Amino acid sequence: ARDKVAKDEL
Amino acid sequence: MNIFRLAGDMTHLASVLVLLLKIHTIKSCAGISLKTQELFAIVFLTRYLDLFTNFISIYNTIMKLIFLGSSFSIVWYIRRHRVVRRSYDKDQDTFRHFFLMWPCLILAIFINEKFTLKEVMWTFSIYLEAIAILPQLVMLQRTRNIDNLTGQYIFLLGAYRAFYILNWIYRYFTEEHYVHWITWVAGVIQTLLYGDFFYYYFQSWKNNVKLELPA
Repeated sequence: ARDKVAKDEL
Repeated sequence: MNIFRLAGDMTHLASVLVLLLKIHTIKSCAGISLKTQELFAIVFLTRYLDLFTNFISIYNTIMKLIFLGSSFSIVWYIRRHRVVRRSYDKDQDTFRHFFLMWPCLILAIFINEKFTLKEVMWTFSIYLEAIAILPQLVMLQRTRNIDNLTGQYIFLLGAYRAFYILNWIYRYFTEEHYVHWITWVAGVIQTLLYGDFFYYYFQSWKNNVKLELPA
């Protein structure tokens, strides 16, 4: 399941 | 980290370094829009609020510091440096960029992922980055003089977000967590804004003539 939003990008 | 994101970050890094080197070496900012540079400084400021609170990796932290440092020093050079600021053509850099910020802020308040200050500021930075290039593109249309370094700067800046779109596609198919649709939409709009510039840039490169934008 797509749970977490990716926040590791610049 | 995947190859597309790395390529995107390196292209973005190259764009700010090209601009910084141009301004630092020839001590001129002719053809550069201060307003676009100010918008980028605000983009990094509002996006990297969690720089010291949310450690992701050494690479992430160093790159954030470089982008913050370079964007603010470019603004400082154009505003304050006694030689560089004389070459700033403020009559040509007339885009009312603060008018651009309000719609981004209002949109970020209504359309965001979570209604917290950090999240709204982050979303604001995503919307603002998408349109931050507009003053620069308007200025290019006006001054019509695109020296090589400025052309390369804009090309690299447009290419970085195009690489990010490939990165988001790659992550969509390979990772369990996802990139928010807001980032997708803003990123695509941002890349499209460079569309016509890319077209003329490639035309000039292919025909080996000086880059000219139509009036």
